Amino acid sequence: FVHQGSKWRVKDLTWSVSQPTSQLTRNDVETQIARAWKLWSDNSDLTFTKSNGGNVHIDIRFAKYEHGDGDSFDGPGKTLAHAFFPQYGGDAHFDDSEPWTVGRYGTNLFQVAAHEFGHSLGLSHSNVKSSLMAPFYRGYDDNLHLDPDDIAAIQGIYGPPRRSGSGWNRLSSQSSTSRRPFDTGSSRKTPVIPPTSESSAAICKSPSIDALTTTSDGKTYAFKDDLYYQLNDYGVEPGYPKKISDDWSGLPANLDAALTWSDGKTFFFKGGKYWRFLNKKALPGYPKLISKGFAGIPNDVDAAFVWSGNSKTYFIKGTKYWRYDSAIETPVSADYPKSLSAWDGLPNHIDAAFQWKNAKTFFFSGNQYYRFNDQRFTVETDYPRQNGPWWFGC
Amino acid sequence: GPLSPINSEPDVQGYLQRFGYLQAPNPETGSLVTHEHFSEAVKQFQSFASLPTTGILDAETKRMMNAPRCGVPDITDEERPTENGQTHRRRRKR
Repeated sequence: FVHQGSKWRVKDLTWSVSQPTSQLTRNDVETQIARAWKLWSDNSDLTFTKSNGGNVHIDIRFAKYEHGDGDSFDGPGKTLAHAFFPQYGGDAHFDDSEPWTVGRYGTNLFQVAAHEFGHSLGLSHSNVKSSLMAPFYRGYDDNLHLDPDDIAAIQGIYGPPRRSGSGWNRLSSQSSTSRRPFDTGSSRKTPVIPPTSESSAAICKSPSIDALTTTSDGKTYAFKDDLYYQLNDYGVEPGYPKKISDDWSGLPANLDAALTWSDGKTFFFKGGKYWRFLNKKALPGYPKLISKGFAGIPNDVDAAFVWSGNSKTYFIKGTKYWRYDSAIETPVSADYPKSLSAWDGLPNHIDAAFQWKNAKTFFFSGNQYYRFNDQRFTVETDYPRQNGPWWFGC
Repeated sequence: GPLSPINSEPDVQGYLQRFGYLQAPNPETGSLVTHEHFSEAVKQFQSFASLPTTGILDAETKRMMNAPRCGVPDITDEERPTENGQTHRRRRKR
């Protein structure tokens, strides 16, 4: 067996099927899924509880071909399903082009789910042929059980069952279960970054934001009210939130928008004024008037961002947007503003927008966020998602 | 099914890259896929598929490459250092 290197820090995990298959009843699907979890709970100190949607640790869905995670399925046969290791969220996806079945004929859901959940718990593929974690589907097995190789693998991470009646599974519904930060384990390959729940507590209560940007030194900051947070791949850096006024000289609270251009300068907007920084260093001569520095752009904008699709700058206010092209004489052409509805899938109020690690453009509205697909010019499938668990480690 | 079977060497190379046995050639670093790389990757696959590890692309090996399976790579990025020693991360949380 092989440990991938990350694990769940909590032992009571919740799951839900957010997108079932039309080939089986939801009850059939959930019964097989619960059976699959029970294989692991019977042999470790873990419990798995079905929840009715909302925040769960492990989301399960059926989808076909490209389904939003960049790892598209391939139609009937070959790849049947895939799952994410704990540090990547733990979710499990099943190729809905397969003939899923609860019996002998077709692709047995119980067997495939049991394997995928091994990944969700932190196990990689095993080259022991009889192991459940071997990569290949071995046809219908009416006596599926964990191989000693699987048991050694799971107990090597979470320990043996400690409860009497080892590893029972509560089919109870819990409607509000927060997703716990996860631990990236003590694997020598994966840096251990402790969850920062004390940093996140404040923003987890109400995870909407005012502005968000990545400065030229590559650090990403979220601003809300009079506080700001530095974000990392998993949530909030230790020691945050901090007061904006302590570190960003002259910058007011309750910002409207933030924007970093390719020359490394970061702009902050509030009311009719804007400020200019290089990382956290305020540049002299600011604030200035938006009407002077960004002619054609209104005051009190909601968001400002550089779109990854064409590296042009956009401003949003209400249901309208403006494109600002500093390279031409009239930066805002006459045919702006345009309707935000042209950006398919976005809500009609945006709090903030920004380009994450020079890749995708993300839009934030209330407690939710949207990832934009630049090629199809629409919001990615299975968005919006909750800000809390995905950006602030709630 | 409608899928094209894995038969030709490019198909096999694509399969081996997809499931972590072989690194994609990297024009920036000039790293290429040599015959040794390819043969070693086939051996690793054969070990996972509980086949004789000959490194030779025989019919049984191709048959297993067409077998239904899990989409997670057999050798994940965390386990596979890149040429410059850094570890790739795939499928980030966001």
